[in-house]
Amino acid sequence: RQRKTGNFDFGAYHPLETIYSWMDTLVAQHPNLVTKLEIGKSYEKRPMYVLKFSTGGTNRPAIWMDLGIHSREWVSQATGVWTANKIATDYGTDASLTSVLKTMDIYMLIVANPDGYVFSHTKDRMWRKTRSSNSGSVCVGTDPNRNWDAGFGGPGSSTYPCSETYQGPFAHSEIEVKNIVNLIQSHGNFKSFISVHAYSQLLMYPYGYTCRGSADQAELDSVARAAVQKLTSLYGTRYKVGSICNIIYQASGGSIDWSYDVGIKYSFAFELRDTGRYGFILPANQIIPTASETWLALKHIMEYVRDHPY
Amino acid sequence: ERLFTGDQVIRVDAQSEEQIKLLQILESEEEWNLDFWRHPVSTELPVDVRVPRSHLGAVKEYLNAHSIPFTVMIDDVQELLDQEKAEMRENHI
Repeated sequence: RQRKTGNFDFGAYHPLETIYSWMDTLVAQHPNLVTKLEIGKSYEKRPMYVLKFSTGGTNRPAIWMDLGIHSREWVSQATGVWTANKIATDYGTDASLTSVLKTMDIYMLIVANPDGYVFSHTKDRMWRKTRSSNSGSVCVGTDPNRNWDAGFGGPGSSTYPCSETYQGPFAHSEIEVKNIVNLIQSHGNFKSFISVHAYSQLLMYPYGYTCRGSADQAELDSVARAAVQKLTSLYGTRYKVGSICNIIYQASGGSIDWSYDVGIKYSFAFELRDTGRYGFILPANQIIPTASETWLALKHIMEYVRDHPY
Repeated sequence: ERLFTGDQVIRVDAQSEEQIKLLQILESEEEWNLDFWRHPVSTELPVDVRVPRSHLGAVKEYLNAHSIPFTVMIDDVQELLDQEKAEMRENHI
């Protein structure tokens, strides 16, 4: 078991219990910055832990990040672990990050779909959905990124429980989604909502459920393009930028459409690097380069949100 | 534990909207159990699909019949998963 983050291998994939144990170590090493919140339990009763990075204040404007909502995309959870450690260890030395945390909090849900993540480690590496049972069907699971109350049940999601994009019986039917919704709504002061997936090298903004542009499309597009420029500057990884609907396809019930529609303007979705050889079965030696380049984009977005209060 | 021996992931580079439509027809074939990792949406983005070994011949035949270019991105999915698992075991030790 990894006793200290000092020798934790951020360039490797880890099972859920190792990640959860590492979270406790990170909190213990940075007690004045990091706390671990349990926001609820998954369908199979696993705790869902959010790492909160805060330097004080009450209910400060906050930035949300979730990773691994599609459980098989392991580089996204691994990127979350690396990024959480980066924030904790760079606070106080990185002037820009320090100034973000002077006025804002960061909430990070590293394993947004714990049941699916465990299942992809133990039973089926290709598993993407939740593990909830579907009455009347032998097929298990809902696509947690089609289950949000944003154009729910529209084009780009399926009513067929065996489909990888099954939307679920109703919006927020999945407890994993409901737990996030409850936190966001009870907090009420989130200013940015970032959801991290893999893979395709895309940085997207709302909407997915309609190809109609959002009210803030121009601003979101320019923030995303500037963020991607920072990302590309590290290793040359090229991203495409656009709304979900225009850049990939119409996909209803997505998380960042929901967050944008409840007023969180700076809502973005990342699809991390694609080497063209492994799909989402990215070798572990790509974790740190992927997380490092992504961090430059994330930091740009956080700085922009800090400088553009609303 | 589910195994993927002999499954391949093929990357398809659709050259036209018509080929995108042909790929969407393929995607709708439930019984072939195709796992689209990247969906057919536009000629600007590649389409990646994991094909069970049992349907590899039929899928490649379909693509060739419609002159849709493709390459094999992952030759044997299970081999790659075995490597990943071995690496995790080694790291754990």
